[in-house]
Amino acid sequence: IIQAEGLSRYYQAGGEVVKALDHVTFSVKRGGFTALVGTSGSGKSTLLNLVGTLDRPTAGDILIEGQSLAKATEQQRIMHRRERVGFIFQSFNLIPTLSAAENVEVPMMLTNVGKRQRKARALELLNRVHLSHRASHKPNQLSGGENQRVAIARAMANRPALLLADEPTGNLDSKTETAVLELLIELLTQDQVTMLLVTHDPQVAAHADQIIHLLDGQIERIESLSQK
Amino acid sequence: IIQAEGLSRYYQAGGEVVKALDHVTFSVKRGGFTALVGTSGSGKSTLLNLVGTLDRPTAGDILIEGQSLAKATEQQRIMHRRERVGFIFQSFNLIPTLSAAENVEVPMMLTNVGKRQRKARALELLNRVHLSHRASHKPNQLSGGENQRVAIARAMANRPALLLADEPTGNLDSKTETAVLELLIELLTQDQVTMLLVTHDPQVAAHADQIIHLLDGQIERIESLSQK
Ligand SMILES: Nc1ncnc2c1ncn2[C@@H]1O[C@H](COP(=O)(O)OP(=O)(O)OP(=O)(O)O)[C@@H](O)[C@H]1O
Ligand SMILES: Nc1ncnc2c1ncn2[C@@H]1O[C@H](COP(=O)(O)OP(=O)(O)OP(=O)(O)O)[C@@H](O)[C@H]1O
Ligand SMILES: [Mg+2]
Ligand SMILES: [Mg+2]
Repeated sequence: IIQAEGLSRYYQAGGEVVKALDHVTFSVKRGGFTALVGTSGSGKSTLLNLVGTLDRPTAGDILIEGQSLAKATEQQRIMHRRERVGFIFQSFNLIPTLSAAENVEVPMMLTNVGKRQRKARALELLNRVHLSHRASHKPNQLSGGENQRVAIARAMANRPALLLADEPTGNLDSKTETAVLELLIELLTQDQVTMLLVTHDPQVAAHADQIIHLLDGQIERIESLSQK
Repeated sequence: IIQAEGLSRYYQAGGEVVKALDHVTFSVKRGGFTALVGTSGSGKSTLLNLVGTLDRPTAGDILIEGQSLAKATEQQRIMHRRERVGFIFQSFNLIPTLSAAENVEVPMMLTNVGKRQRKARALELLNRVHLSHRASHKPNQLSGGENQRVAIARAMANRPALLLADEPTGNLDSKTETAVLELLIELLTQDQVTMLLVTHDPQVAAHADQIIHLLDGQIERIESLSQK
């Protein structure tokens, strides 16, 4: 469902060219769970942003269900983002003026889900991440891990075909992390969501059927765990 | 060096009183390393902010070196923050218009360290967190873990008597986390810095001589590892 080919992202900064990603090629099958691991600064968030069309590559292409993102119109990119992608950001990116429940509702407003259904689903998802008791709090009235969980619930709101998660459990204790992992595994097995998930946690990576190791913007190696 | 007595912090939100902290009492000895653990939302960041005088309690008091923070003047609180406390925030809080090196220099400017010395120390600290190659990058030109490391270097700039760290390795891979931990241990053993560190990582907590377990704003138990 995802095919990256020669994907590169270069920046000009500090008087030099930074190769955040350098000719990266890989694929993720439908319903698959790929973990993306590597040292801090190795290019994981950059890669995720490119797949989620939040950024454009310097070179190379990504095919989503066979369709080239490089050749896509702006309209097609927007549709891809809204209808097919759920994104959990490394720094959450919640809307500060909205409550937790309203933040979870936002993607559903963008796909015209009816009001009653949106509210019910938002509360159901917050319940799944153990945050029913914080539904009306705004982001600055929530802890770090609570904000992370609201971001997780929001990403799942539209049952996206493709979930892109950037270190979704970095701010969570092990008990809460387990609850989030169960939710992710459920999406995988019950809704056949395809997942590309950045993690530093070997326990999270252990659930993946493919592990891509990044180092200095390049793929160091790819592990395939085909028995899953 | 730190004595908390009946410390409480209540909020009004979502139509109810949220007891973020509820009558918390504990002490940290000079040169000690206390780990603060607990589930997401249990009150860890709230506690750290109170000890760092970034917030005021609803009730109770904190004594720093025998002096009451509740009775301190605003001038004394500011001095405490600038000269004695190094703070690593859960969401980094770097200044977006300054480079990594300049961000690390800021605390030294506030204590009137000479320019040449500041610059040298900033680069030395960035080197210790393996970020020399990113010294001139701004926060939006850095990865999540790189931003976290800049925040760590900044907190250590003034060799603070008291280091308050809120999940300082949540965004780091294990190799980078080890480098940061070595730096923290060095501060402890060589500079006798007193440390209060929030973590979800048992490997980090394992280095502590005291572990405070928070649950729903209260201390559930305190482990003392006196053989350290
Ligand atoms: N301004 C506020 N208004 C209302 N409630 C708040 C506010 N700030 C924090 N809280 C609540 O207080 C509780 C404690 O928050 P705190 O940030 O200290 O948790 P934490 O232990 O650091 O969690 P995490 O591990 O997720 O970072 C949380 O349940 C949070 O929802
Ligand atoms: N706008 C930018 N300008 C210059 N360099 C950048 C920019 N954004 C990112 N970089 C650099 O690109 C590299 C990859 O960044 P990226 O955010 O993808 O890393 P990461 O693997 O997600 O790291 P982490 O695990 O710390 O989150 C980093 O070394 C970073 O400094
Ligand atoms: Mg990242
Ligand atoms: Mg916190």
